[in-house]
Parts: sequence; structure tokens; C-alpha cells
Amino acid sequence: MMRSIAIVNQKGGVGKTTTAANLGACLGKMKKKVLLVDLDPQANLSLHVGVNVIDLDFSIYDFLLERKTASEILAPSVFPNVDLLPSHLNLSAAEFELSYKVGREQILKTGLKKIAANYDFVLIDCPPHLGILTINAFTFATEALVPVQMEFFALVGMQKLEETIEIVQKRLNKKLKLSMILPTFYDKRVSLSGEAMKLLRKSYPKHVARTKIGRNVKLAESPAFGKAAVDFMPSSRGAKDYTALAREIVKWKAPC
Amino acid sequence: MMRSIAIVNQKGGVGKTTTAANLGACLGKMKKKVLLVDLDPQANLSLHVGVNVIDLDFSIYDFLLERKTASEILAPSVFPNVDLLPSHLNLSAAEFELSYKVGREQILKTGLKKIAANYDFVLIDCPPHLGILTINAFTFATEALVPVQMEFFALVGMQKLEETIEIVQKRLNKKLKLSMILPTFYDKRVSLSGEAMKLLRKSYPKHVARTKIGRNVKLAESPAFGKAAVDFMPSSRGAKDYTALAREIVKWKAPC
Ligand SMILES: Nc1ncnc2c1ncn2[C@@H]1O[C@H](COP(=O)(O)OP(=O)(O)OP(=O)(O)O)[C@@H](O)[C@H]1O
Ligand SMILES: Nc1ncnc2c1ncn2[C@@H]1O[C@H](COP(=O)(O)OP(=O)(O)OP(=O)(O)O)[C@@H](O)[C@H]1O
Ligand SMILES: [Mg+2]
Ligand SMILES: [Mg+2]
Repeated sequence: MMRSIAIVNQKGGVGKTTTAANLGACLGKMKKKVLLVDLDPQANLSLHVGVNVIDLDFSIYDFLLERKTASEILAPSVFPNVDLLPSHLNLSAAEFELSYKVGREQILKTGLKKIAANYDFVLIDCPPHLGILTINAFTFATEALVPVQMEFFALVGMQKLEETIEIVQKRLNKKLKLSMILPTFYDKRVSLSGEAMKLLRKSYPKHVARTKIGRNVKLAESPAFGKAAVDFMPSSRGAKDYTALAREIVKWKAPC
Repeated sequence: MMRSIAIVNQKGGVGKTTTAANLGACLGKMKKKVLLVDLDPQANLSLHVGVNVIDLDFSIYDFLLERKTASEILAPSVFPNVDLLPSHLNLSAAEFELSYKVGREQILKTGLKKIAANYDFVLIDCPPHLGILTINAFTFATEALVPVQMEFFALVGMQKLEETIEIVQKRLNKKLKLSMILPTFYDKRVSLSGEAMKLLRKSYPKHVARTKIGRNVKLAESPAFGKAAVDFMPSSRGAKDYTALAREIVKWKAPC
């Protein structure tokens, strides 16, 4: 049963890319077949997993403009059992070019249909913007996973995000659900972190993951080596947290 | 001589809002008259300075749709000598609505002309997206200040940012310059931070500020009190770093 998960939050720097890379790697270690989709013009996920984005001839940009198929741009085995559809910095042009096309929100879904069936999980890394790229992710995915940084601005964007999910449910994809809210950058020595955690659990009791991703410098260092923390330093807090998240995700049922 | 500064980086969570609020507060302490402009649909800057965004009747959204003037939406004295043009969560609709208007990149500049003359500094907080809101900021401002997080992905977006600045210079605002690159989240105990710093100084020798903003939890805590660090805890590292930045900014000349 293929699970398609959009990793989304219009707030910047909350750990979307870090979650895509590390959750993907940990699911791969559990022998799940994972497809990572880098939908961000910053191409951070592609860089994180060691793809040399500058040298790519073709990327998700060409796929979204329907000049290449998903199989033609696939970067296989970036981690064990994990493939990637890489991004490229010129994807920023896609937002304009896509906005004039008929059925512009359906392009990702249409293009992924065939290849997605080969995987247990498709994880889509979204940019910090509720624009046409994120809407394409929402039109394809059945689950939205929202990393939320345990600091003051944590919940500000949730209402807008939920409204966007509702609009997509109504008009484009009735299978989409807000599935899991993942606390990130948790720091138990910092009272602000604990307070944000309490507020989150109170506001979204059914959606908050049991796993919290702690602030851990190994998660910030591992991209420099093209690795996830679980390969870079398996004993690190970051590796353990994402391993626990992968186990929780496998058993997770999106709340109704 | 009014200085107009767009605080910009399409990478998320690098400290744009934190810089707008804290640099603004510190310039205000130096008796400079400062106008903060919150151009982010997340309205984080407005929340940071204690404005209750939910209860606002009018915001920068109405100003950009030309239904209200800047003076009509102004929130005066959010800090000593610091006024604010607040945002609102419905600003996310503006990106679509603005994209069809004639001269859509000039709306901010046209609307700010009169009021900006009353200030020494106009600081514009931009969302993590090189879209119509950021382009409006670029069309008005003469300086771009780019906070850059001292971690792996720091410089990925700089090329795109510089290309965007060049296009705006050519077609919309020949006075715009890449003025200052500000290292943020600097952590001297972390070797990754030092390496990112070296790479930054090597790539942009004339643009990197002498001041580095260190990682300091007081900067993350102060928004919960509607304050800048310099009012919340003047002895903190965060307060000292932004005070040093304000002094450097006052003497700063954008490199040619
Ligand atoms: N738990 C963590 N501990 C320490 N550093 C982290 C953690 N999670 C992410 N980081 C680092 O913080 C920065 C921001 O994380 P990341 O890029 O994953 O966020 P993002 O939500 O994808 O950002 P954007 O909105 O720009 O796409 C990165 O440099 C990353 O390596
Ligand atoms: N130097 C610092 N030390 C510790 N925390 C910081 C520092 N600078 C910012 N923060 C915190 O990190 C988070 C991200 O910072 P901020 O919101 O200023 O970034 P941003 O670039 O405006 O993000 P976005 O791209 O979403 O607009 C916030 O919770 C903020 O309080
Ligand atoms: Mg990202
Ligand atoms: Mg911000």
C-alpha cells in the first residue's frame, strides 16, 4: 500500500528537508522502498543526499514542464532503498511557467502515477511557500506531515495550512489529510521549547507525533557529507530520533 | 538621508524577521527614526513586536490593494522611535491578486514614497520566496541585507538572489544594491559554523558584515513578550550582537 506524504510548512527552516532526508534514509534501513521528491527550487534535499545539482542535465523542472518522465530524471539509490527525483535551481522559473497551464495543480500527480506504484513511501519535500509547487504536492499526496519548530512562531501558519488542505480536499484531492505534526528542534533545556510543546499537544492532540526531533548538530553536519545522520553518525541523537520516527510512521494512521 | 533596506533570503528560517525586529529596535535606541514594513503573510514581524494581528482591521494587505494608505494602517511606536506597517495572514491572497495588476512591482514603492521621507531607516521584512512581495521590496529599497545562517545550505540560494537583484536593477530600480551579508546563528563551538563563515568571507569579501549574530536563546524567547532582545534582556549576547550591528549599519556603505 503506497503511502504518499507531503512534508510541508510555509514557515521557513523548520526541518522539512532534514525530515525528508533522514526519515527517507531510516525507512530505507527498514527495507522500505522510498522515493524522495525534491520540489524546492533551493534543491536542498538533492544536495543533502549528495547529488551534484549544478551538473544535472535534467531535473524535476523538466518533469514538471512535461519534457522528461519521472524515470528519465530519477537518481537511483541515493541511500540504500531510497531513490530521488532531484531538483535544480532553475525550478524557481517553474512557478511562473506552471501558473498558466491548464490543470496546473495535477501535473505532479499525473507524472508520478506510474512510478509511484514501485514504492512503499513517496516523500515530497516542499518549499516554504503555499504556492503552485506545494499545491501540486497536495494534489498527489494522501498525507501531509508538518514539521513544527518548537519556538514562538510555531503555530502561526497552521490555520492557513489547514485552510489550504481543505480547499485542495474540496476541489482537487479528497484523499488528502493533515496526518502528522512533528515537533522539531526540541531542546529540553530551553523552557520556550517545552511551552511550545505543551501548546502544540493541546491544540492538536490527535495529530502530534510521539517522537520529537531534538536539536542535534549532527543533523546540521551530515548534509555536508551527502549523508543522513543514521549513516554519518548512527549513535547520534539525530539518528536515533529519526529511526524512532520511521518506526512510528510505519504504524501511523492519519486521524480522521 | 533615508536608507531603505530589504531584509531578504529565500532560504527559510535564517533570521530575517529576528534581524528586522532587533536591528530596528537597536537603531531606535540610537535615536534613529525607523519604519518596519512586514511583507510576510506569516506576519511574524508584527507578532514579534507585540501587534495582535488577528484583531487588525487593516494591514499591509489593504495597503497593497490600494484600499488604505500607509498612514491609515501605521502602528506607531511599537518600540521607541520605531513604527510598523503590520501584516496579516490574509496577505497570502495578495500574491495572486497582485500578479494581475499593471505595474504590480511598483505598488509598495508608490505607496511608501510620502511616508518614507519621515524616517532615517525603512526596514522591510520579506517572506522566504522570491515572489511578487519580495520584488516589490526590491523595487522600493536601495539596499538588500541578506542574513545567512552559518550552516551547510548557507550559500545555495545566493546566486538566484543575485540574479533577481540584477533583473530588478535593469528593469525596475537601478539604485538597488546587494549591500550587506549578515552571518546569523553563528556558534563558535561548532566547526560547521566556522567553516561556513570562512566560505562566506572568501566568496563575498566586500559584503560580509564584521558583526556576526550568535545563536542565542534570548533572541528566540523575546518575541513571546512582544519585545526585542535589547529590551527583554539587554545583557544578553543577542542584544549585544544587534547593538553592534546597528552601529555598523549606520556607518555602512554598500560596496559597488
Ligand atoms: N533537529 C535539528 N537540529 C539541528 N539542526 C537542524 C535540525 N533540523 C534541521 N537542522 C538544520 O537547520 C537548518 C534548517 O533545516 P531545514 O533546511 O531542514 O529546514 P526547511 O524547513 O527545509 O527549510 P526551508 O523552509 O528553507 O526549506 C538546516 O541547516 C538544517 O541542517
Ligand atoms: N541568533 C539566533 N539565535 C537563536 N534563535 C534565533 C536566532 N535568530 C533567530 N532565531 C529563532 O529562529 C527562528 C527562525 O528565525 P526567523 O523567524 O527570524 O527567520 P526568518 O528568516 O524570518 O524565517 P522565515 O523564512 O520563515 O521568514 C525563530 O524562532 C527565531 O526566534
Ligand atoms: Mg527545505
Ligand atoms: Mg520571517
